[in-house]
Amino acid sequence: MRRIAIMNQKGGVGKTTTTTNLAAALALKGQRVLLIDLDPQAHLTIHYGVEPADVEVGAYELLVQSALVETAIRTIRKNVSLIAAHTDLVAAESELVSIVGREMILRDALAKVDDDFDFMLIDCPPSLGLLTLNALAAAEEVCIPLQAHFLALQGLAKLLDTVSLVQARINPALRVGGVLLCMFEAGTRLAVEVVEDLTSFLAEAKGRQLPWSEACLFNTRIRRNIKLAECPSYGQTIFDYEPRCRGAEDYLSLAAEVLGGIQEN
Amino acid sequence: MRRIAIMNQKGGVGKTTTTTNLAAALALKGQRVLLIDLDPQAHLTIHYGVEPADVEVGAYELLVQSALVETAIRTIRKNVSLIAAHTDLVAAESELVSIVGREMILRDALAKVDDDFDFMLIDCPPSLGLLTLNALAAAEEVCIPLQAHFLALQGLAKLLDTVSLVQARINPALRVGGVLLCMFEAGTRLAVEVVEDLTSFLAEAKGRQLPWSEACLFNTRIRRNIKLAECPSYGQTIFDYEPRCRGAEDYLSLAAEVLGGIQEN
Ligand SMILES: Nc1ncnc2c1ncn2[C@@H]1O[C@H](COP(=O)(O)OP(=O)(O)OP(=O)(O)O)[C@@H](O)[C@H]1O
Ligand SMILES: Nc1ncnc2c1ncn2[C@@H]1O[C@H](COP(=O)(O)OP(=O)(O)OP(=O)(O)O)[C@@H](O)[C@H]1O
Ligand SMILES: [Mg+2]
Ligand SMILES: [Mg+2]
Repeated sequence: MRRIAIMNQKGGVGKTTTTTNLAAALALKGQRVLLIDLDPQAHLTIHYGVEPADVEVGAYELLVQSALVETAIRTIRKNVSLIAAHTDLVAAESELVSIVGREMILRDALAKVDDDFDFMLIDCPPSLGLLTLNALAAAEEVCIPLQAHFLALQGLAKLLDTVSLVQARINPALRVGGVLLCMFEAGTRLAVEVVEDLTSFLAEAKGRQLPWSEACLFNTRIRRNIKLAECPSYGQTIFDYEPRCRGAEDYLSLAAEVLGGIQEN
Repeated sequence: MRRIAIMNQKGGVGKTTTTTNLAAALALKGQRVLLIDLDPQAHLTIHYGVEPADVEVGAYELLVQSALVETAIRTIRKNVSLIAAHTDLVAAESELVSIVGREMILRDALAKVDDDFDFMLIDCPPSLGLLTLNALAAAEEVCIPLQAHFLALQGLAKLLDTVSLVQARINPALRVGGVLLCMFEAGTRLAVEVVEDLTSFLAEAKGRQLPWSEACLFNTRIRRNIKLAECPSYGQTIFDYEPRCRGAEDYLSLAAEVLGGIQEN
């Protein structure tokens, strides 16, 4: 099972939209996908039409170890299963503060299901707290959705510092898979400048012993497309809602890239 | 001094952009404004061209009570002063966990400067943790930037619950001033639907004893405008960067509305 954490502490950059639709695209290509909603906002859960208030066993119960992973998994689409979130998850961070090895709880809980799925995608909250650390300990790859805006670029160094710490102290296998440009508006000067900054930043890391020295910019860019913002209100993925729009094309192309490992850059 | 917390736990909805440019617009209208950056990402600090690594005394020192408020305030523009942020701020939440009355530290520290400014605006991080609670305890009004998207609307009920709790237990004067639509794209069906949902939600609250029963939707809508995303890379407000663009117009109109209290709806 390939384990990918979709994270960025900058808010509103497309983490949930990417987790939802990349999973759906991988499932269309025959991959069995397990999703985990680690955000107390429970937006991944809502995006798939599951009501957080109805979730009895989910990510929270897994973290406070009051339930087994098998009871936390629900099938939501063909080839897509979900460990859902509800608002109690916001309490997990303070409840786990003094637990020994608190960052590894999720990793250990998921070990049992390693052979049942081809991919595991974790949607992270917009912070670098304990929930995100659990995701980084349980994953082997990090996918960083990023908006081609100046403020979104500011946090990248801090994000990569955190990934380095987790790799050095908790999870030696962790590496940055790629940076994914979301809500992309080609043609704006800002987008051109940010892409240039990003490309030279990643090029400098090549060959050095860093968790992101193999990281690249995905060739696929997710273009800004209002349909991607409309489909969550119907509890649908972009493929349920509007399978021939640009949003669907972009996420299919991303899935092909993730599967093929083709990330020339 | 009017004290306003700019908050929404949903990420990337325009909190920092609104804090930055509303302050600049109010300053142009002769108001003396104090800004506080309570987000460990320090984006408000960066937006005004201040390097977080150079900040020796800022919001963190105020919260851990290692410095007096006078030493934390820096003048950054005519009529605009800032209590800046740096990355240590992320540690404040765990360092304050067991302090008695931890939510009131900021409020008490700011009492001394009440007569020195006309407005105080606090930029909050995308969470409902202790930093945001300090902002809600120190403020009398809450301004909620919101993107007219379905996912952004989901968190509103939880946000208002938190405001109610703070009003009931910590700060009886707290009320919701208004919801501000940001990155607004007028012609989309999604925008029309969300505005309808929002307007009927707020209308239902009128006359009931709720912290948001007087809340309204600001008449001003901040339209999507790439210049608002470009100006932070120069450390400038929209008025420094492109004073005649739509972004500048919208924030001037918002300032007029905030000053005039004209919020018919
Ligand atoms: N390519 C796109 N085009 C248009 N809208 C988009 C696109 N991707 C995401 N959105 C919308 O932008 C908003 C932010 O996206 P999303 O919620 O996925 O970001 P996030 O990083 O998960 O946010 P948070 O930090 O709050 O978890 C949502 O309303 C979403 O519907
Ligand atoms: N009206 C607008 N038009 C275009 N871009 C905008 C607009 N308002 C904000 N932006 C851009 O959108 C992104 C998100 O805005 P901003 O950072 O202000 O949101 P935020 O709510 O403060 O995010 P966070 O939750 O991470 O603190 C930024 O890159 C900003 O430059
Ligand atoms: Mg999200
Ligand atoms: Mg912000």
